[in-house]
Amino acid sequence: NVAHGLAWSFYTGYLKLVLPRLENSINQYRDQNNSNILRYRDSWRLHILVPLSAFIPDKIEEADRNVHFLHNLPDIVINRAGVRNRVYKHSMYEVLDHLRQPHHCVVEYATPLQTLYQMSQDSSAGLSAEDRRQQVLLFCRTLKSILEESLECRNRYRLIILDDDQEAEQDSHFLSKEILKQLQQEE
Amino acid sequence: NVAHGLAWSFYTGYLKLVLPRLENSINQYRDQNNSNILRYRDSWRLHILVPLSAFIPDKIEEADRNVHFLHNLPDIVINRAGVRNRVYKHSMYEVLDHLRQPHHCVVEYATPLQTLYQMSQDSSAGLSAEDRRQQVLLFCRTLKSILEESLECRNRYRLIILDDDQEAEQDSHFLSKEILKQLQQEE
Ligand SMILES: Nc1nc(=O)c2ncn([C@@H]3O[C@@H]4COP(=O)(O)O[C@H]5[C@@H](O)[C@H](n6cnc7c(N)ncnc76)O[C@@H]5COP(=O)(O)O[C@@H]3[C@@H]4O)c2[nH]1
Repeated sequence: NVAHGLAWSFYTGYLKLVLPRLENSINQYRDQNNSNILRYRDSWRLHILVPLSAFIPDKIEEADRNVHFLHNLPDIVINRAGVRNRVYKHSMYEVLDHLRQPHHCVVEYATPLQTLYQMSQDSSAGLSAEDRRQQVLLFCRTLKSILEESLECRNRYRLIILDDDQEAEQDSHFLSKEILKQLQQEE
Repeated sequence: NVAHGLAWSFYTGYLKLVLPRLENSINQYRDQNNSNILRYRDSWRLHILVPLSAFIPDKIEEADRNVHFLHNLPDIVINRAGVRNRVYKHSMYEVLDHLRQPHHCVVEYATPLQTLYQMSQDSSAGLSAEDRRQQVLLFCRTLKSILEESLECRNRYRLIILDDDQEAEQDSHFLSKEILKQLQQEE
């Protein structure tokens, strides 16, 4: 069950390590930039985009031009498995609403879904397009239940499930609207 | 099949991206440091340590004091899934032989095995210690067959399988000896 392992890998190899350090990283960013960005403590979360299509661009702007990269947070540096000073970073974005007002958040896609996508493209991986859909849903369920039980991650993340098979095709601002729905609950 | 997914993830999300850039990174390192380190082109490979126990320390020195961190290669920087300028780096080590002569190589552990180890420690992950052993072997087989078919990775890696369940317990220089066996074939 590919997705089961990918969800555990995403948790033990990443979220469990970086989420406890996120608050510190945001504090440093605000000090260094003398910035009042992210006024609402409840939005001091990593917003994790989970597209059900598993289709993930490397630059978020490619999915929606109302989302603009602003700045990276200060690096998180950890020795991992023989790599000395491995770097983990999160990107801060500005998201424009329908009045073109900017809202800010720390957001990124759930990278393991790119593995599912690429496996479904490579015949030797043995994962069909239908399998991939099932595996994305299994990834969501597994990740959700791991995170709900995790003390290290409590209140430090937000999973944003993107039902993007049809809607995204028709609405070029589907993504920003989905992010804003979440941010408005936090503000 | 957790290990099947972890091997594909390690390939599509990491090795396929970084191995083609490794030669360039080593060249830059040698120029910037005016160094003749890694004289033998055949050792310009990422040496990937695969311990069958899945037991992976974060600092290689903890496994064998004859292995010393020297320097990181120049960063490899890639936009990935919304993280702007995600950093990938490899560490260069000095490995002492029985005459205390130094040999150099780019080496690290296969990070996904840490996920298997942590899953076997967490009862909610549903992976027993016996399962873990099977999954490590499946990881090796799957990774080996993916890499053998990969144009991007050809001749740019070396898998070093460490049968470390009993031997490592008794020989505090087990790891350096295993690495040197590989390096001597490359020199
Ligand atoms: N040695 C090493 N150095 C690296 O820089 C690196 N980056 C990835 N990997 C390993 O390759 C595979 C694919 O990576 P992917 O990014 O799809 O999943 C990653 C990704 O979704 C997330 N993650 C890890 N590091 C970062 C990071 N720096 N930024 C964002 N996400 C990250 O958590 C998953 C598991 O990470 P690791 O458990 O460290 O092992 C990964 C994985 O086995 C690496 N291995």
